[in-house]
Amino acid sequence: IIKTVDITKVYGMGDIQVAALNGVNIDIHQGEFVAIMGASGSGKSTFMNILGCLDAPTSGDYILESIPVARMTKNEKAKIRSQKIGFVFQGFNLLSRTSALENVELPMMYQGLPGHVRHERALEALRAVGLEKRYDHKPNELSGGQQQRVAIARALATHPSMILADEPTGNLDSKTSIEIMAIFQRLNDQGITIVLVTHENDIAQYAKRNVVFRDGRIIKDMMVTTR
Amino acid sequence: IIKTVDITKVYGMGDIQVAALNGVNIDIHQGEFVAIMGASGSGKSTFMNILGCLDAPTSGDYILESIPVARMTKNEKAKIRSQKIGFVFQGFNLLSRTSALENVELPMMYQGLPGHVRHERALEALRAVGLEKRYDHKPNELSGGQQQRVAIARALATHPSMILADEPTGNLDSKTSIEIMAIFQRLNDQGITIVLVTHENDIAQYAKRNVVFRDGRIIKDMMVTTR
Ligand SMILES: Nc1ncnc2c1ncn2[C@@H]1O[C@H](COP(=O)(O)OP(=O)(O)OP(=O)(O)O)[C@@H](O)[C@H]1O
Ligand SMILES: Nc1ncnc2c1ncn2[C@@H]1O[C@H](COP(=O)(O)OP(=O)(O)OP(=O)(O)O)[C@@H](O)[C@H]1O
Ligand SMILES: [Mg+2]
Ligand SMILES: [Mg+2]
Repeated sequence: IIKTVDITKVYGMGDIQVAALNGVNIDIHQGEFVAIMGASGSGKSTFMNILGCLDAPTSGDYILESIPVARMTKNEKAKIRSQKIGFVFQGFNLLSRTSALENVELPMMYQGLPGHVRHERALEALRAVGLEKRYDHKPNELSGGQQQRVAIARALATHPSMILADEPTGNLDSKTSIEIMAIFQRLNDQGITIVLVTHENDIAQYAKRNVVFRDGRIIKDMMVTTR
Repeated sequence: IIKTVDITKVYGMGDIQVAALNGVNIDIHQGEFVAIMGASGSGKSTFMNILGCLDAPTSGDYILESIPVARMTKNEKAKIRSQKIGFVFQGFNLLSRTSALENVELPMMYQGLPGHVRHERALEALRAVGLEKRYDHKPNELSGGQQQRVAIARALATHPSMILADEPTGNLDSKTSIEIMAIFQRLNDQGITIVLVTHENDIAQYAKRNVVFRDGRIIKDMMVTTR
């Protein structure tokens, strides 16, 4: 489902260049559960943004479901993002002026789902992450871990075929993290592809495959043996 | 240095009330190193905001260095915050339009330190967290863990006598987390009081005392034995 060939990403800052990705090659098939780890600044989020069609590489190819993403129009990319991909951002990216419920409903509006269906699915997603009692709170009326869970619920509500989650448990206590990982595992058992970035070994153990980034490239890519 | 007596915090949302803190009593002495843990939504950040004089309790008393904070003027609170307390926010709270260096320098401006001193201390703090090469990056040109480290550097640069850190390693890989905890430990050895919120047991083990929150109150408060 995902194939990247020699992906690079270079940011230009004046006459200084920052190479965030230095040639990333990976194949991920439908139904896989991949955990990505690596030092702070090693390129994980940059790579996730490319996988999620939110950013384009400087060079190299990204082929998603057999289609080269570089050849997609803006509209085709937006369509794939709203229908096929659920993205949990490292910084949550919630809209500050709307409630948790409205934040979770938002991506479904691009799918053209009717109001009562969006409402029902959003409540179901908030219930799954333990937040139905906070559905009417705005992000600044929620704790850090609650905001993170709203971001997770938002990625689940569209029933995507692939979930890209960037540090989804970074602000959660162990018990809540275990509940969230159980959700991801259940979705993966149903055939949904999951790629998640984490810096915790305990979380990476839930995945079936572990990939390690360093200085913008993959230095390790192996199956998880104990599971 | 810190004494709280029956602190409560209630948020009113229409005719519904959310009790974030339900009677928190704690004494913390100068030079202590306290780790606060507890489930998502249990009141940790709300409590930290009160300790940092950023928010007031609904009832109860907060006595900081023998002075009841409720009787301080706005200016006296701002003075204490800029001179005595270094705060690392769970959401970083960096200014998006200025560089890492300027973000770190900002609290020192309230201390009236001259420009070259602020500049030197800010670079020193960024060096301590491994980010001197990124001093001119704005927050959106930094990775999640780099933003977190800028927030930490900002709290250190004013040379405070107390550091309040809300999940300072939530976005950091293990190696970087260990480096950050070494900094906190070194500062604590110099006599600086540290209160840090974490949801990771490994991180809590660096502290000398562990406090656990549940449903807005402290349910456990004990010394760390293995150290
Ligand atoms: N402005 C607000 N209005 C209403 N409720 C609020 C507001 N701010 C926080 N809360 C609620 O207060 C409770 C405690 O929040 P707090 O941020 O202190 O939790 P926390 O322990 O830091 O959680 P986390 O580990 O997720 O960061 C939460 O249930 C939250 O929904
Ligand atoms: N817009 C930008 N301009 C310049 N440099 C950037 C920009 N965005 C990211 N970078 C740099 O690219 C590198 C990789 O960033 P990325 O966010 O992918 O790291 P990461 O592996 O997700 O780190 P973390 O674990 O801290 O979240 C970092 O060194 C960062 O400073
Ligand atoms: Mg990242
Ligand atoms: Mg919090």
